[in-house]
Amino acid sequence: CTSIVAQDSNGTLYHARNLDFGLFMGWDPKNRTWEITELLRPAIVNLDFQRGGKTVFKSVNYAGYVGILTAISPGKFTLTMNERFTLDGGYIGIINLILTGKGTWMGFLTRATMEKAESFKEARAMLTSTQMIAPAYFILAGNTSGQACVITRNREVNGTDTWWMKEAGGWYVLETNYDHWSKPLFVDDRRTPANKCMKKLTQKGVGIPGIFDVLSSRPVLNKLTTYTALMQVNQGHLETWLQYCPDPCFPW
Amino acid sequence: QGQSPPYEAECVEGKYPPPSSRRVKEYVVNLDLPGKERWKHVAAEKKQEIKNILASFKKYIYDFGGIAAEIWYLIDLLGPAIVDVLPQPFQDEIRGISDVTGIEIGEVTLYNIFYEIFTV
Repeated sequence: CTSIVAQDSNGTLYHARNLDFGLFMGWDPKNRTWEITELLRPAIVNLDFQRGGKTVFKSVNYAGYVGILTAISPGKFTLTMNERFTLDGGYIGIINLILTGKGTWMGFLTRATMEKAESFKEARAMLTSTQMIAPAYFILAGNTSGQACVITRNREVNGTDTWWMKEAGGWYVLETNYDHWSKPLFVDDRRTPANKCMKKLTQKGVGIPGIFDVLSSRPVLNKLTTYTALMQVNQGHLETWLQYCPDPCFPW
Repeated sequence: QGQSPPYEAECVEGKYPPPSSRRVKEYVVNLDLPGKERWKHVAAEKKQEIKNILASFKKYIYDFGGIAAEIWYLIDLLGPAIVDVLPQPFQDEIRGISDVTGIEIGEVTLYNIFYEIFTV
């Protein structure tokens, strides 16, 4: 996955992401595609969660999945989640849940955040202070310039890291599937190409079309990419496009 | 095909907007409805797509053979008990999706906690 929050020259925030999924789950050598990735695309839906006939939040989901991976609370904040791989991962969290009853499922935490949080600050508090079953990256942005960060979560609350946009380079923050203080695995480095494309785009080019181009650039776009979602919080805008990566294209 | 890693960036331009056929459809989820009712329309329309994903995942698990296949058997067997430990309203929402699609409740539950299983 690749998530980007960028701010244009006027301070308007845009939040976008590629959702990549299906690595090692059935490679089709004839069509050069991942089986699960191909099956996930037709299941993608945009959802408008309403209460009293009014939108509470909007999200992008795979049908049948009730948690949240990509969402916008119009006028308030935007959230994406990227997978974090660590040895202290989900199985240990599940065993811990069984033994101690402690831990929250990632998708349910993000869903609760979207339903309950009234602001960027409240969302950040929920995402940083809840014990989880598995580690994760939360990319969170608010409604005013500079209000964007990557939250790197362990299962425990201890060790939570918040990396703000101003520390990341000033006008954008970008997260793939590696801790921002570590180098990505050299065979899976989407961060360097994405940064290169953001720098080529420049702050003047920030907007829905410019960020879509960055997320459509290989290997940020790859054979695992199912969709690109683009959000602008102040307008309450969310749009999602199915993504395909014709050859020559990287398998991940 | 293409390059070997590490990859060089190819920064494309002018890709927006893509063809309208790639735009994702929107559905309303009414949070005023009971959990079991909320996803009826989405689950009914996307029933086959959800089944296809789970069938493929099942095949992937079975390819490991031996104990992996037994795990799937246990998921189906213990499904109703597994969903009971999830918080509300998610329990009811998952039950509702299982009812509409006819997919075993353990499998719908697994689909919804897949992140925690997969991160290992």
